[in-house]
Amino acid sequence: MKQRDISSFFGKA
Amino acid sequence: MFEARLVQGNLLKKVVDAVKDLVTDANFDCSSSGFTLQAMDNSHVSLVSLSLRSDGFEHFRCDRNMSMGMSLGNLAKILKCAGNDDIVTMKAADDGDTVTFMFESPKEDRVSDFELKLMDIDSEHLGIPDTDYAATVTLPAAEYQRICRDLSSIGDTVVISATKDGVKFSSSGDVGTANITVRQNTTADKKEEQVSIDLKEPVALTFALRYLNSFAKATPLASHVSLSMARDLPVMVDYQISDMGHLRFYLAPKIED
Repeated sequence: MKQRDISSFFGKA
Repeated sequence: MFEARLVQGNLLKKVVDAVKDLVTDANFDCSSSGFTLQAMDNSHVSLVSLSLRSDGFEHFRCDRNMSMGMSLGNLAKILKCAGNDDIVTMKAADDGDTVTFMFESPKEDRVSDFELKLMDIDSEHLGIPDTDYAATVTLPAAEYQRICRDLSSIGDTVVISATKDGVKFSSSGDVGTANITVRQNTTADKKEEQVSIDLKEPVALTFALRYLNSFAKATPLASHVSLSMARDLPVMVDYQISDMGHLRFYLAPKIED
């Protein structure tokens, strides 16, 4: 299974 | 100038102990509204978000927004020198390169101060949107810790599925398989044993147990922990810090290749 980078779920503040 | 006095000084110790294995170095951000930290773990799989509101401190002064980069390992070493009942005061000048931690014993018969060197840390700040979660389960923090620990001896990942029957944690590996289901129990005799489930729609996600286990290091901070899940989104593991704020962890789900 793959693990996405957490930052790809949240936009830049 | 930044100055914050925390009567429950051991709270800071618990926070740092909860995140230091996940995050090596991080920026603590101070503003008039409080003391916050946002950091990803080294492999960028999880995100830690700490918020301590200024009104939770006995005294809080922050003349200008500032970001203080610290090694959490070194910070933990310093906080280890504080007595469990000590009052902790943090102080930093606007343009300084150190932060001072002052520890006062409750009887006021011992005062110590430790200076920690600040570091420049490049970090990107992420915007965490308000999410309409499909399911939120609030369970005793010790129970969450036990589930993660027990399942870790069976497998590397856990499937957490929330349905109207409860929230099931399943894992499998070379040893075999394991399923642990927690059901709503809001009538438990002791408040600290209560479990509540808020389900809007069924949801099932897979996570790496290593991270969920690491989040459980925050167990001493709160009686309960909430897990909030929505399809294809990171789980939010939320420890409320009474009268002050929260320590939240976000973990990206594992998806099929």
